[in-house]
Amino acid sequence: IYKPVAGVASDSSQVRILLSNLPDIPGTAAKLFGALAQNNISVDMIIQSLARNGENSIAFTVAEEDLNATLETIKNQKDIILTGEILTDNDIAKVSIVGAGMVDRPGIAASMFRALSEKNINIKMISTSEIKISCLVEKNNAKDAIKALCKEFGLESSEEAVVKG
Amino acid sequence: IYKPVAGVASDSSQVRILLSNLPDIPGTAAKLFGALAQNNISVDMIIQSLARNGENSIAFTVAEEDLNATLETIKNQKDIILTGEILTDNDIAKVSIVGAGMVDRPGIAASMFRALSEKNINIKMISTSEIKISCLVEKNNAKDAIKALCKEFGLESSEEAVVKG
Ligand SMILES: C[C@@H](O)[C@H](N)C(=O)O
Ligand SMILES: C[C@@H](O)[C@H](N)C(=O)O
Repeated sequence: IYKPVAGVASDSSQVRILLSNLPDIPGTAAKLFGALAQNNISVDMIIQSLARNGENSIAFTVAEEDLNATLETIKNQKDIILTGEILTDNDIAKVSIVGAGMVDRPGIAASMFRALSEKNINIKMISTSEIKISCLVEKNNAKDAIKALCKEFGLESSEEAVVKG
Repeated sequence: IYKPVAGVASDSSQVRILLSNLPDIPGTAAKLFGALAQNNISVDMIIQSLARNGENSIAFTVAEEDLNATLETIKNQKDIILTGEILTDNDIAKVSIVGAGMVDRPGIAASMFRALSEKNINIKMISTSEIKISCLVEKNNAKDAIKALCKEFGLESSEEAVVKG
């Protein structure tokens, strides 16, 4: 059978940091991630939604063991004037579905979200690309989420792919 | 030469819709995208950042020609009580860099953001996966953005990949 979703993956090794009230002007994101790169901190997800009143917030995830170095880097950088909050959340797990066949099928994302909502799992953040949809959920929901997604998309739980997508 | 970034792509055919003040409870995203899928509307990017005070906003992009059908679907659905705003932005272009080699290199995202900021291009939204980083910029910045990114990552402008990532 042809399956549009080839694999399901989860990663509970990350923490999420959000910087609020950043100036929504060219260069802000470059300075923030430039400072992290200079300190050799690998960033996984980056999510920036709509600016409101000339300010924006940027959320990103790093490995748990890099949290302190990340917060140090943010505090020590002098390029961005930080007037907002620095919010950390270490109760996150990234659950993803991956598949090249998802691209032209409306409804794959809806099916993923429905499968999670039927287990009463709240979606904390969402980020997508053409072949991958990732949701942040609470860590203790990760196992149930993976089981629900494998069932929804007809995958054996062993097909939990370590797919980069 | 090994290039971590294999291609650069742009897409100016989309519009962005944002629904604000959505209840941050399981099922909200499932209902929204379920309604769109029932009306056969293909969604490209979905971006949801952090909830504040029990409410969240969800931004997503659809093809320009689906905008009216999308707004009709949102207005006609009865599953979600909409108390916030429905904000549309048709001045967007998605510019992306794609490459399997990006995964373990801190600094690729920073380089992308820096290349855009040097051309004074403001980043409206950001969404990433392991092998693809996408930014929404204003439509009239798309060409300059692609040129700057090709230069930054050592790609011929013809390597503007139509890569799904
Ligand atoms: C908020 C931040 O992304 C800003 N708009 C920038 O371009 O860097
Ligand atoms: C806001 C929305 O994503 C909600 N948290 C849900 O799980 O559906």
